[in-house]
Amino acid sequence: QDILKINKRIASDNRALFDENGVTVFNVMGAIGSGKTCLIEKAIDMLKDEYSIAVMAGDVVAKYDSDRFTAHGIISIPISTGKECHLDAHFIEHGIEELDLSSIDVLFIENVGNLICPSDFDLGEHFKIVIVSVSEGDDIVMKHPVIFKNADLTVVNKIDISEYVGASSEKMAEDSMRCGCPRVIMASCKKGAGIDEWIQYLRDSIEG
Amino acid sequence: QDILKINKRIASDNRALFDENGVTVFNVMGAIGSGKTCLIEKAIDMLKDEYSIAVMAGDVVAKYDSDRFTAHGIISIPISTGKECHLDAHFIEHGIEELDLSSIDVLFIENVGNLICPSDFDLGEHFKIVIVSVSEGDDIVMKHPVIFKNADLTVVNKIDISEYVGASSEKMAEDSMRCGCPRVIMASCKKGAGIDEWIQYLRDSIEG
Ligand SMILES: Nc1nc2c(ncn2[C@@H]2O[C@H](COP(=O)(O)OP(=O)(O)OP(=O)(O)O)[C@@H](O)[C@H]2O)c(=O)[nH]1
Ligand SMILES: Nc1nc2c(ncn2[C@@H]2O[C@H](COP(=O)(O)OP(=O)(O)OP(=O)(O)O)[C@@H](O)[C@H]2O)c(=O)[nH]1
Ligand SMILES: [Mg+2]
Ligand SMILES: [Mg+2]
Ligand SMILES: [Zn+2]
Ligand SMILES: [Zn+2]
Repeated sequence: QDILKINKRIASDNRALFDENGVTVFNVMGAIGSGKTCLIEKAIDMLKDEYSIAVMAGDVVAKYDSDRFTAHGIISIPISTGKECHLDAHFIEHGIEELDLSSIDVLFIENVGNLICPSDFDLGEHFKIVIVSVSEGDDIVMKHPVIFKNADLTVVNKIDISEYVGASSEKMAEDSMRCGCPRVIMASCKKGAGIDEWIQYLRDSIEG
Repeated sequence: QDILKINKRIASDNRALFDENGVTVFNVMGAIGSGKTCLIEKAIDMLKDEYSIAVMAGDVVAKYDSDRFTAHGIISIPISTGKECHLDAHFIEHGIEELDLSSIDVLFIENVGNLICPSDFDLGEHFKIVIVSVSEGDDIVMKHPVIFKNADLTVVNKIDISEYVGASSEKMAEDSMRCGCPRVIMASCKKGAGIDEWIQYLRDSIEG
């Protein structure tokens, strides 16, 4: 598709700018309401003393999540995607114009809640992360194999309510690895399980 | 957009076929894992003695939900949407070819989990239903106003776990009406709350 080819070119340009400026970029994808914002908020709180952090918040009405991020004292750029159901490199290119990359170490990009389209659109990131929660049902991974195949990390969130929704977080973890994702973290953003592991994954990725 | 214009025309053709054959059609949309399949399964069990029911199950890997429906002894047509993140009238046109409309009273179409794109694509249905669950967070409605504006009914599902995810089902109900949806049902597909109301809404819509 021409659209994907054009996107790849803009994504490479974005990545080159990030690399020139030593910015590590995480593309945080996942289902609607799976806990993307919560997990990024935890990352901000636990890493902002070590690194200069910025966020790009992509959504139909981006200000809701963007305001949650700025409440933590960091810069967040809202990216209103309107009828687009995924971020693309072009949106990120414009987002970059709003930031001073030379003063940033880490950029989190919260993608639009969607397990289908985002895997097709490289944004210029270094790491692709997919967040799913037990409340989506434990068949959620096998129903969307491509996004897991292309991910560097899957976080299975809300494990604290597994029994209330009748879903197996273990099955979700196994399925994501079966689909080709090399690493899974089981977490409860609300209760704290797995958060240290999540932060360590991010730190290792930034330093690596 | 030409795409939307073409879709509108095919949707009208679909609707004409449904009307000729006296089939009432429900387009069941909603977030990933919000409970669309569960609610349709309840509808099948409680209405199949009164009406001849069929389902079209649209998803990346449609067989998972389609097999759940056929287990209830009714016809289900799986529609594999692949990289498309929403059903359109063209998919439904092909689905119709697999059914004998003259022998069907009610058709449920389970749309792809997505709160953005489906609202743009008329399928030829008579009623648009949106299913959201408290586990998506109670800001989910205001984050996606358009789909609620165009819906006939919103179901706020999984109210049994509202406190475990820290979300207000009342706020979600109020927001959907504020966005323009005329009717809301609070439900727990798992525990039974609101299911009688859901079935009555369907029965009134079929008979109305
Ligand atoms: N029980 C439980 N609830 C959680 C957990 N993590 C997040 N939640 C709840 O899930 C809802 C959604 O959390 P968010 O962080 O906003 O999720 P999101 O993926 O950013 O949502 P969108 O950006 O709207 O797609 C909120 O009501 C949270 O309180 C968890 O680990 N356990
Ligand atoms: N606690 C609770 N869990 C529910 C309720 N309804 C559905 N679930 C759970 O939510 C998960 C998803 O249910 P489904 O009916 O498959 O949802 P869906 O919207 O069809 O999912 P997709 O088609 O994959 O987008 C399953 O694990 C269900 O057991 C409810 O009322 N309360
Ligand atoms: Mg969010
Ligand atoms: Mg389903
Ligand atoms: Zn899409
Ligand atoms: Zn779409």
